[in-house]
Amino acid sequence: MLELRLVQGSILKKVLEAIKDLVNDANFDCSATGFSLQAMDSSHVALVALLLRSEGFEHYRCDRNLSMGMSLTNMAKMLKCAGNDDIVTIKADDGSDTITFMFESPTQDKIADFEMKLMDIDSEHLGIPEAEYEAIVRMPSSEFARICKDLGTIGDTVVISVTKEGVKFSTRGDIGTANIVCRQNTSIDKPEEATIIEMQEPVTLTFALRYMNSFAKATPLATQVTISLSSELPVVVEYKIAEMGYVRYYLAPKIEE
Amino acid sequence: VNQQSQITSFFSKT
Repeated sequence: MLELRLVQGSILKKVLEAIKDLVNDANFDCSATGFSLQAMDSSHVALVALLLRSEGFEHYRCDRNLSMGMSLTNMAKMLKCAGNDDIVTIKADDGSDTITFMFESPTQDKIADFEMKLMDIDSEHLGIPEAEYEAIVRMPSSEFARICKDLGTIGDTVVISVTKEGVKFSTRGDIGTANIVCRQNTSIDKPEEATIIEMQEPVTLTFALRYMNSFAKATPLATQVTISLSSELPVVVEYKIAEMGYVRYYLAPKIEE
Repeated sequence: VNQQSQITSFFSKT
C-alpha cells in the first residue's frame, strides 16, 4: 500500500514538466527515503535523477519498496488536470497495475481521482559516484535558461568555461559566434539573484545545447541552479526543490576525438 | 571534431 499526500501539488506538476521531454517512460521508486526516479534519455547522453524526500510529504505511507513504471507523457497529462493550488495524493495498492492521483481543491469542495495504467519498463540503474568538482557555479535559474535559449538560436553546442574572471558560455554557428560572461555577484539583499563561483581549477567543457534547453524546463522549480563541472566528467545541473529534494541532470560532454 | 560521449561511459550499471 502506497499513499503520498503532497499539499503543494504544484511541485509534482512542475517536476513532470521538467522531465517529460527528456524521458518518455521511467520507473518511479518509492521507499522509506522518498519518491525518486533515475532515467536516461533514449540516446544515453543525459540522465535525470529526481528525489522527493518522504519528510516533504504531509502524509507518507510506503509499506514496502515499490518500482512503478509510468509513461511520463501520460502522467503529465493527468497532473495537468490538477489545479495549481490543489493537494495531490498518489495512491497504489500492492500488486496493482494502476496508480491513482487524487486532486483536492484547497477548500475541499472539489475532489477528483485519475487512475493511470502502469507499465513494465526495463531500465538500467547507474551508480553515480561522488565527485569533487573542479568548478561549481550557482546562478539564477532564469538567467541560465535565458542564456541557453539565446545561444540555442545561434549554435548547437555551448562551451562552458570557468576561470577566475567568471563563467563564460560560448557558441558558434553558421551566422556567427556568441560569448556571454557572468561574473561573481554576491548580492546580499537578493540572494536569489546571486552568482557564486567556486573554482578549484579552471575548467572548459563542451555540451549539446538541445539538452541544456531541456534541463531549463525545471526553472519554475527553483530560483537558483547549480552547475558542477569537472574536466572529462558529465556536468551536473541541479535544481533544488525547497525542503523536498532535487532534480539533477547529468549531461555527457562532447569530447575531442 | 567534437564527438558526443555517453553517460554510460562515465557511470556504471548497478
